[in-house]
Amino acid sequence: MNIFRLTGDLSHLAAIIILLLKIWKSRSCAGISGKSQVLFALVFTTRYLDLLTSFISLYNTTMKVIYIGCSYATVYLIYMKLKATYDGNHDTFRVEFLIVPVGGLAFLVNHDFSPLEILWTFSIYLESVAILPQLFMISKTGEAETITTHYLFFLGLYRALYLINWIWRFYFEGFFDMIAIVAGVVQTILYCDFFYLYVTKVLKGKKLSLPA
Amino acid sequence: AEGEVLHDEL
Repeated sequence: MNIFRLTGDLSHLAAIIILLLKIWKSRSCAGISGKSQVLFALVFTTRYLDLLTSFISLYNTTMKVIYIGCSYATVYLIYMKLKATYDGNHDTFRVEFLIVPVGGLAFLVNHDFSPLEILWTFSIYLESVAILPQLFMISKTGEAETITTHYLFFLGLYRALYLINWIWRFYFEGFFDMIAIVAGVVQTILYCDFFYLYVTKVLKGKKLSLPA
Repeated sequence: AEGEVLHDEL
């Protein structure tokens, strides 16, 4: 465990909690892509199946359980409890265009051709693109609430910090996971355009709105 | 188990 991974994990946790609290406190999930949240729930479910087979540390287990729990709570709020506030008309990204290629790739490029490992690989690939329905929704409506942009910032920051963590681990531990690194780079790149808007607009007190 | 990959990151 190094400082980059720890702050990366905490940044990820912050993102998840910010989103859940925003929805809970405002009693509304307007502007939030339910599809992205379902994909994240699927990511955590398929990645953390090793909760049942191996114990790594109390920290590891606790974080996994919190991530899974929060992601299902978010999906529950969007599709069940606060369904009336869900903006389904603008959440039109076709997720099968992500799931099918990602599933195929997980079968072809993995560390070990076993069910658990293929599901882990699937979760890594899927996570890298799971935010696309949310970004697509923002590009469609042309704006995002400031709190939603904080969520996206912490979610992007988490993967950027993981990239530094992997450089650190490569130098100091000889650790190198090509699948995680390539997917992590792709994931971070997807946030670059958003990061630019966040720094130039939101941090200067303006609302994030895109030119028509 | 043999050949099993251990992932220690989240």
